[in-house]
Amino acid sequence: SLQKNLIGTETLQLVEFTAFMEWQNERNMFKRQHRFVYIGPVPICGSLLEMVDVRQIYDKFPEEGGGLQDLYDQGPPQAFFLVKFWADLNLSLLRQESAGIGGAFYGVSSRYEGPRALTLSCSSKVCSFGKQMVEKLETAEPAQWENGRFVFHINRSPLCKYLINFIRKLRTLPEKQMMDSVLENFSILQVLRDQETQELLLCMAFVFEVSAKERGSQHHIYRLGRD
Amino acid sequence: ARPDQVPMRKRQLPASFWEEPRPA
Repeated sequence: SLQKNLIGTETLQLVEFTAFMEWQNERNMFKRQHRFVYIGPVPICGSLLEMVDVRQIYDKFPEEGGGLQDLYDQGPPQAFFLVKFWADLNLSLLRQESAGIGGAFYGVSSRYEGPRALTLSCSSKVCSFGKQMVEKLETAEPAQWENGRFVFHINRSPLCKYLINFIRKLRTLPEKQMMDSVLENFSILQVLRDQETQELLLCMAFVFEVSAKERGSQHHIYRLGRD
Repeated sequence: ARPDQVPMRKRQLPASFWEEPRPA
């Protein structure tokens, strides 16, 4: 494969990640989807990821037992990444109305791959001012053997009510700057482990701004390090 | 914000942290 994503270790790589809203078009009954955030497969490139000192974001995540600091202390350090998202909240009025009438589905789908057929468990913690608001624990679908790799899917995992309400309220704010200042204190920590051994395979810290109009979802990926 | 919380803009973060990528 010539495609490779930048988030990953020898044991597990993130291939695709999307948080989306889906609704049915009332005229032709086709399903429509809007992506709030998206990471897709990218071509291999020679440049290394920039590093962010993990201590700069400790307080964005729970600090007591099992917080980012504890996790990083336990390592392995090469499994820690920071993603700065510019989320796409630019839905037209028509889309918003369609979503209201038809009842939208809010979900997250992700795909990982690696060389081992393990049982992949995923913890997602939504944090406000560094305090955990909600945690979701889930298990990926059983690994599938594809093109010499094991592929793991977490498909259409429903967003919790807290997040749906958060997105709805955010979209009512009139200016990007106001949304960004709310998002400054909003973060998500996702930890993937081998369910049997509890070995940490990947830890991703997500922080957000809102994308400028017409740009769609964008992101930067960083390694988390500590001198 | 919590009083002990330093605004993100004042933290040691790469310049790219504040630069939204252009669509490909």
